[in-house]
Amino acid sequence: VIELTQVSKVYNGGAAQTALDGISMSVASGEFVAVMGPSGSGKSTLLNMVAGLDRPTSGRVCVGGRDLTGLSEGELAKFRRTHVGIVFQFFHLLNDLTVLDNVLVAAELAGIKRSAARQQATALLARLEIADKADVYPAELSGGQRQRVAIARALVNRPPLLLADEPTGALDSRSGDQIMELIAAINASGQTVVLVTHDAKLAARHAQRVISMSDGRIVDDAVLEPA
Amino acid sequence: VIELTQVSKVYNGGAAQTALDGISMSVASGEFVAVMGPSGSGKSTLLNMVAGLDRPTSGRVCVGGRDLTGLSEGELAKFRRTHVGIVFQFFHLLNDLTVLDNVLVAAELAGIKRSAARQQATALLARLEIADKADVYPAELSGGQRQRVAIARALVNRPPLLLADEPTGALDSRSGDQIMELIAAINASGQTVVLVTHDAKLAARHAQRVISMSDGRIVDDAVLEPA
Ligand SMILES: Nc1ncnc2c1ncn2[C@@H]1O[C@H](COP(=O)(O)OP(=O)(O)OP(=O)(O)O)[C@@H](O)[C@H]1O
Ligand SMILES: Nc1ncnc2c1ncn2[C@@H]1O[C@H](COP(=O)(O)OP(=O)(O)OP(=O)(O)O)[C@@H](O)[C@H]1O
Ligand SMILES: [Mg+2]
Ligand SMILES: [Mg+2]
Repeated sequence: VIELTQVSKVYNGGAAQTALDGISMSVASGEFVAVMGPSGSGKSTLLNMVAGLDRPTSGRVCVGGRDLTGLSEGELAKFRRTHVGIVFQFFHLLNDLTVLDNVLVAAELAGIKRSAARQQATALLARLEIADKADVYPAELSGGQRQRVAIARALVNRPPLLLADEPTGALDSRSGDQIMELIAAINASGQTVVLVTHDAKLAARHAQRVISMSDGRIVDDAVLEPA
Repeated sequence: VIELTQVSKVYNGGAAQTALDGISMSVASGEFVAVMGPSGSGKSTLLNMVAGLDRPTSGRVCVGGRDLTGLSEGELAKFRRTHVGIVFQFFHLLNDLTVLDNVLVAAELAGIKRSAARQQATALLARLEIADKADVYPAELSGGQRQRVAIARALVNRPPLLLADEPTGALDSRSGDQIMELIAAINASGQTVVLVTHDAKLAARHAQRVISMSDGRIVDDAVLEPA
């Protein structure tokens, strides 16, 4: 469902920074792939390419059979609403909206009817044990609570493709395990998952395949043997 | 150097939220204490009390022999500049300043002369392997790079007390280990460290004592046996 062909991303600030250096990779529908690598190796940039949130300097990005490279911003945003759930590394919650509204916005933008959206959002918040926070604002939440709101928002429209950038970084072990069980259940129901994580055990336990990055390149791509 | 006496913090939004519930604890000068607990248990709120960034609803907070409860905001800010280094859970970098200036600001506010501040800042950035990022802005950094800038800023004024809220959450294992070695070295030179972490191994490896929190209370306070 994802096909990257010689994708490079060079940022041009004071000094050119190559975040991705000629990456080619593919992910099949229904796969669970972990992406690992040192800080600054290009993991978040890679997810941004796949999500159409940023454009490559060169190369081609195809997701769900579509070449994202030629789409306009409006077409990209529409594509994302219905095809991709994203858990950002630093959550990107909307500070002026309550927890419930942060999640509802994602569902409604995906075209889900209000009553169904509300039902799904409420169920997700309950499953993530933050239902009691539905009416509070992001500034009134702990770090881990914010992370879970971001996760609910990414999952509410039941995306065919979930991109999760360190979804357990701000969570204690038990909450992190709950999140991973939820993500694994989503994958088991057919959705494709790409998980960026620094936690090798987490990757080994859930992913079928681990892509390793270093300095903007893929340096390893290993299918894991089932336990 | 830290003495909390029956400290409670209740936030009054739509519904009262008790973040801290009658906490009493003390930390001696030179100790390395880890604070652990589930998401929402009050860890960041606790650090905010000790740092004088927030006020308790009731109770008393003494740090470095001073009762913070009665200080004005200006006195609290001055106290922090010279006594406390804080690594925030979500970094709180100043987006309009470069990496180097983010770190320099902390040093200069602590009264360190410009040439010494520059020298210390540059040395820290090099040790944290982000010297090549000195002239870029926070928006141009990866998550782990931002975290390391926050760490450099917290350490540059060599505070007697370091409060670190999940300082390795956004880092790969190797970078995380580097950070912890740096913090351990700081503690070995006499500075007091309070480390919030979700990583039990990290706590066991570096801290002498682990305080466990749940629902705004301290539920365990265990001195670790030296390895
Ligand atoms: N907007 C930007 N402008 C300039 N450089 C950038 C930008 N975004 C990222 N970079 C640089 O590109 C490189 C890759 O960044 P990226 O965020 O993809 O890394 P990462 O693997 O996610 O790291 P981490 O584990 O620290 O989150 C880094 O060196 C970073 O400084
Ligand atoms: N500004 C605020 N207004 C209202 N409630 C708040 C505020 N800050 C924190 N809280 C609530 O107080 C409780 C404790 O929050 P705190 O941030 O201290 O938790 P934490 O232990 O650091 O959690 P995490 O591991 O998720 O970072 C949480 O339930 C949180 O929702
Ligand atoms: Mg990243
Ligand atoms: Mg916290």
